[in-house]
Amino acid sequence: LIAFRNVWKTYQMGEIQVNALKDVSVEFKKGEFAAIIGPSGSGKSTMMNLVGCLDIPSKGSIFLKDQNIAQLDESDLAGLRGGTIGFVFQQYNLIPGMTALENVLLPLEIQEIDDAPAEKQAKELLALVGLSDHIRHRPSQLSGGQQQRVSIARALACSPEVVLADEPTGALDSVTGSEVMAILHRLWKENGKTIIMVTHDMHLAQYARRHIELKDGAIIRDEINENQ
Amino acid sequence: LIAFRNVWKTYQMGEIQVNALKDVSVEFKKGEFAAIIGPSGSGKSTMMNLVGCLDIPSKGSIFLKDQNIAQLDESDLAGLRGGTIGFVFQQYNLIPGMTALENVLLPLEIQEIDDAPAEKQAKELLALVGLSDHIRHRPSQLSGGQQQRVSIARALACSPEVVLADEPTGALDSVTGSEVMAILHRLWKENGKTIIMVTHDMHLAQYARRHIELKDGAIIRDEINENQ
Ligand SMILES: Nc1ncnc2c1ncn2[C@@H]1O[C@H](COP(=O)(O)OP(=O)(O)OP(=O)(O)O)[C@@H](O)[C@H]1O
Ligand SMILES: Nc1ncnc2c1ncn2[C@@H]1O[C@H](COP(=O)(O)OP(=O)(O)OP(=O)(O)O)[C@@H](O)[C@H]1O
Ligand SMILES: [Mg+2]
Ligand SMILES: [Mg+2]
Repeated sequence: LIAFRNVWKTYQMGEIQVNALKDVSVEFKKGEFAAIIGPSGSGKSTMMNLVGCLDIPSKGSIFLKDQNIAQLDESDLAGLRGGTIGFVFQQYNLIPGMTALENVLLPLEIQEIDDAPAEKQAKELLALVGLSDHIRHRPSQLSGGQQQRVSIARALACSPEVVLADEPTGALDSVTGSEVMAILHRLWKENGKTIIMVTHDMHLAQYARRHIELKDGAIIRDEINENQ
Repeated sequence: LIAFRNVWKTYQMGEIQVNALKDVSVEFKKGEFAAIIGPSGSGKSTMMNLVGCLDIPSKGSIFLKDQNIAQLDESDLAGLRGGTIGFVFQQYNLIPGMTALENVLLPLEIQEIDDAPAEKQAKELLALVGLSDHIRHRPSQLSGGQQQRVSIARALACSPEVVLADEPTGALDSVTGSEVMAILHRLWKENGKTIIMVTHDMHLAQYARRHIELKDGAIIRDEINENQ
């Protein structure tokens, strides 16, 4: 479904070259549940942005459904991404001027879903993450964990095949966090979605079938989690 | 040191009144280490902003060193706060256009510390949180956990008496997170600082001597943690 071949991501900072990812080759199959783990600064978010086709590698190639994304123009790529991938960003990336409901409606509007079914879907997802009483709040009127939950609801809005979640429960208490993990786990087990989740919490990593560990931009471990 | 008397924080949203904090009375003594725990949306960050005198209560009074903060003008309050309180924000609140080093230098400049000792202090703090190789990065060039660590270094810049930390290790892997907790614990035990930390992680709450639990804007529990 998504494949990396010898992918590097390099940033030039004056004289110094920062290698955020080094020679990463990995394949994600349809219906997988993978956890990407590793220390702060090890390249997890960089890898997620590339998996989500939101960024271009400095070297190497990335394939989405067997198409080399470097050969697609931006509008084809956006189309492919929009219907296929839902992204929970580490910093939520909500639109400040829009309410929680409007933020969740945005991907549905981009996919040209009709107003009535779109509104129903958005409200159901916000209810699922416990935010029915906050749908008219704007991000600045929401707590950190509430903003994160809006970001989760938005990622699920178009029922994407692939959910990319960058530390999706980082700002949540353990009860709310477990509810979110139960949602993701159910989407995987019952709906057959592909879930790729960054987490630095080994307890949360247990929900995933596969563990990919990063260190200094390289994959140092890629194993099946026998507990799933 | 810091006292709340019957403090309420209320937001008006059209017809609806949101009570983020309800009738909270609590005292924090010099040299305490308190953890504020509770579900997402329960009022922890709201309480922290009030403790840090960054916000005004809707009802009730707040005292900093026995002075009712409502009776201070903004510049006196800013002066009192600047030298006394270091704040690690839940969303870091770094200045985007400045490097990590410049962000940590800012409170030192505000306190009019000379350039050479200020730079030495800032670099030592960034080294303490493992960011010596990133001092010239701007926030957009840093990972989530690296931004959080800059925010921690900045909070400690002026060696404040009181450290207010809103989920200070939320974006950190367990090793880096433990290093940060060890720093805070040492500042409390050896330097006698007052630490008030929001966390939704019961393992991290164990570092604190006192646990204050919030639910729907009210304190439901306030106990000594026998393990400290
Ligand atoms: N400006 C605002 N307008 C309206 N409601 C607000 C505003 N700011 C906060 N709230 C509400 O106040 C409540 C408490 O928010 P607060 O940020 O203190 O929660 P929290 O305990 O820090 O949550 P989290 O663990 O998710 O960070 C939430 O229900 C939130 O929606
Ligand atoms: N625009 C940039 N310019 C320079 N360096 C960058 C840039 N973006 C990221 N980096 C560096 O690349 C490395 C990997 O960053 P990344 O955000 O992928 O880490 P991460 O594993 O997600 O960390 P965290 O767990 O703290 O979120 C870091 O050392 C970071 O400083
Ligand atoms: Mg990251
Ligand atoms: Mg908060």
